Amino acid sequence: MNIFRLAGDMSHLFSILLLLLKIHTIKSCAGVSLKTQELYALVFATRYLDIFTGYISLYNTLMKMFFLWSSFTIVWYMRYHNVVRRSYDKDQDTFRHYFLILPCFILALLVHEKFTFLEVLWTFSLYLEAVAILPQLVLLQRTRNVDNLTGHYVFFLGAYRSFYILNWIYRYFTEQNYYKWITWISGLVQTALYADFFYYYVKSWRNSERLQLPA
Amino acid sequence: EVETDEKDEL
Repeated sequence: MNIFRLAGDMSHLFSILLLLLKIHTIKSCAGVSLKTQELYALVFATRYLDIFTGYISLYNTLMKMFFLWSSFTIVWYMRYHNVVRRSYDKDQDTFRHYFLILPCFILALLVHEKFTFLEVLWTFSLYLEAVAILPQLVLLQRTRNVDNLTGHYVFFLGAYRSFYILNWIYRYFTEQNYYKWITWISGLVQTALYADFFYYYVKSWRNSERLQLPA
Repeated sequence: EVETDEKDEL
């Protein structure tokens, strides 16, 4: 574990805590895409099946359990909680997320390291995570005026991805035989999707204005 | 040398 990896994991954890704070405390999920949250729940459910088959560290297992629990909790809140579900922008959150799942699955069947059940699902989760933020970014663009918590949530998610890239560069130079092409390429695609958002986030932060994305 | 574990990342 290097400092970039830890910073990445902590940004990821923090982004989810921010979202849970918004949903649980303010009882609002305005501006949050349920489509993206459902995709993340699927990403974690297909990637972390290995908690049953192998052990890496207590840290690793606890983080996986947290990501699984939190993603399904957020989806539950947005779908079924009496108060929270009323604040969901259903009419704006129209991205057809099902159309992302099938291509990612087909790609995972074609491009993977080993053709085993767990490996294909793990690869699928990487491809799906790369594009899972798209419904959220589309929703942000539609809502234009983004509330602070939602903006910070997306910012810390993007920070998590950026730290992971630094972590891969660091590991490439400090470890032997550390090549993970599939992880790297899908990670790069994922981080690139945040570039536009980052630009407007930093701009609004420097001008101390509310985050506004162009139409 | 640091040992690399398969899929030790989250």
